[in-house]
Amino acid sequence: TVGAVALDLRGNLAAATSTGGLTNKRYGRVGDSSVIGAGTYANNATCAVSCTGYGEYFLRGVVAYDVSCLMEYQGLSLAEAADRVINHKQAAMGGDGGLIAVGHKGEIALPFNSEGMYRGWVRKGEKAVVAIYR
Amino acid sequence: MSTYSLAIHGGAGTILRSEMTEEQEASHRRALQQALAAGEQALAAGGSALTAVETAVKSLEDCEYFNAGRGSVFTHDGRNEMDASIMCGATLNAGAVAMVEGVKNPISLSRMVMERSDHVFLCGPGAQEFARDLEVPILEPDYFFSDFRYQQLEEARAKNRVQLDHSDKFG
Repeated sequence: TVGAVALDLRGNLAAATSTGGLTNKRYGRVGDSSVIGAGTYANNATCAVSCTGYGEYFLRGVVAYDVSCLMEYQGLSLAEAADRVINHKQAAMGGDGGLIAVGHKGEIALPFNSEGMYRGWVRKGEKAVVAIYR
Repeated sequence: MSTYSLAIHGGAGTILRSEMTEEQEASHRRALQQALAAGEQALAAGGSALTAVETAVKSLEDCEYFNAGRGSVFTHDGRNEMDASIMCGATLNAGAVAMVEGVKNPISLSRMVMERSDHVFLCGPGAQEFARDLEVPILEPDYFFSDFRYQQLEEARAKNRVQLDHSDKFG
């Protein structure tokens, strides 16, 4: 699975996710990557999110939208909301993986509870960063 | 708003350090840097966040290292079934496709669903028909083939399990 989240110069947010699914999958199995609210979500008032990991957990947890809701209804910061969802709620349910998110102020969060995650980020005027492990 | 931000991912899971040679790790990093640079170029030029995320994801779909587009894993019967979605934070409009085959960039097809249909989510043969109607090229299966992915399929079949693309976790 691959994904991207962005904030542009006009203050708009967007999110995108794409995947080949699970190896050896059958029966038309679809994970979270194509499900708006589970694997992908964007709302200028809160954040843009793209998830990766075992799709079934992210579907059940409506993970991408959950991050936005925690910001909107509980006033959490992006970092707090993303951490709560990945490192507490998802981890408690056995869901491993991670997400990338950008907030409406340009802040970035990349929590993951698996051993590794291919990820990268850049902000205007800053050097681009690429990382795989913690 | 006088700033921009962009983040990308190429998948999560138990990417064991022992599973990757230094050269493999370096080539994965290069591919991530290329996708980041492509997306940032769009933003720096005043492009929309929507175009930036589509551009970055297309770059990752075109790389065989990641489980999407050309690097997609195989289904039980040896096909590549791809899923994708995109969402605009300004309009809350969204587009998604699932179970498409032969489409080079499923993320671009998702954006077409969002911008050139009245729907949000198209899947399977219908999504394939939509792609053909919009004259999206459908590529031959060998564009998506890689020995590495096919070995993963053989391994998973032998254990009769499904698995993430770069881990030994099984469903």
